[in-house]
Amino acid sequence: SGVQVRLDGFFQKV
Amino acid sequence: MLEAKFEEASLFKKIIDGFKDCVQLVNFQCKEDGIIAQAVDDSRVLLVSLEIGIEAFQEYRCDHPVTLGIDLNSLSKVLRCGNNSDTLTLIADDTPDSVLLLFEDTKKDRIAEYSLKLMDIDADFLKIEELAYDTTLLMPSSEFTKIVRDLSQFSDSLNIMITKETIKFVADGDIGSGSVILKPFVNMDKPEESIKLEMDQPVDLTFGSKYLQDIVKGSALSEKVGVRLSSEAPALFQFDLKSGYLQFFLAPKFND
Repeated sequence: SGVQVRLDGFFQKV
Repeated sequence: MLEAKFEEASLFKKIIDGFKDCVQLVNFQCKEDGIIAQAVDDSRVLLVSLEIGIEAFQEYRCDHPVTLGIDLNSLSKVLRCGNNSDTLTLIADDTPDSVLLLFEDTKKDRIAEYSLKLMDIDADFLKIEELAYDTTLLMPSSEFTKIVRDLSQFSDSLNIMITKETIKFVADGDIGSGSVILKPFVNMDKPEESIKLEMDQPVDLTFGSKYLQDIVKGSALSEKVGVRLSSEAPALFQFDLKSGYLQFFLAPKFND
């Protein structure tokens, strides 16, 4: 149930 | 030269056991002020962030920053060779091909030494900024673990709803459904059993049960778990060390 969101986009690469 | 000595090998074992089931290849960055590590699981849903401050060690020395690329499956094999009450020293030179793990039982004069080959791991290092959260919950990690394990039997999704005075966990699946409701309270005699809630905005979020089951493996590290939730950002689950922490950032599920 529900669509899993990914982390991509939430954190910036250093 | 890195020489990082844990008073008890059990601490490093608990740290590694806390996240070895969700990520495998991890760069441990050793610096003057301690060791940090970061890794994202293969599905890119869960980010693990570890910081071991120098106060967590009995002795710590790192003259030159060094990165140890380690396969956690291999590291676990070595950690099983040591006894929990042994001291454990991690030793590496400035450009290491391997790391040495030295277990010492001072009572028996027993010394065991293992060398673990390092890997060149190509992984991004992410900048984790302080995010704004709607709700912060601090509760006993054992209680949180039980709720996650109990409710995960019902569904692959677990819903967490928090209002001003109520924390509600719900799972609804094929065999039936379950819910656990908690209220914030202060236990003066046993402060570690208290449940503390700070809420700016109510939250209603859904997470994958399998990721939560991975996260609760960090519970051995701390009697408390900090849970920070926001409808705009990944949730943060944090287990504090004497110095440092093990953090898990988990992306939510959205309803169809």
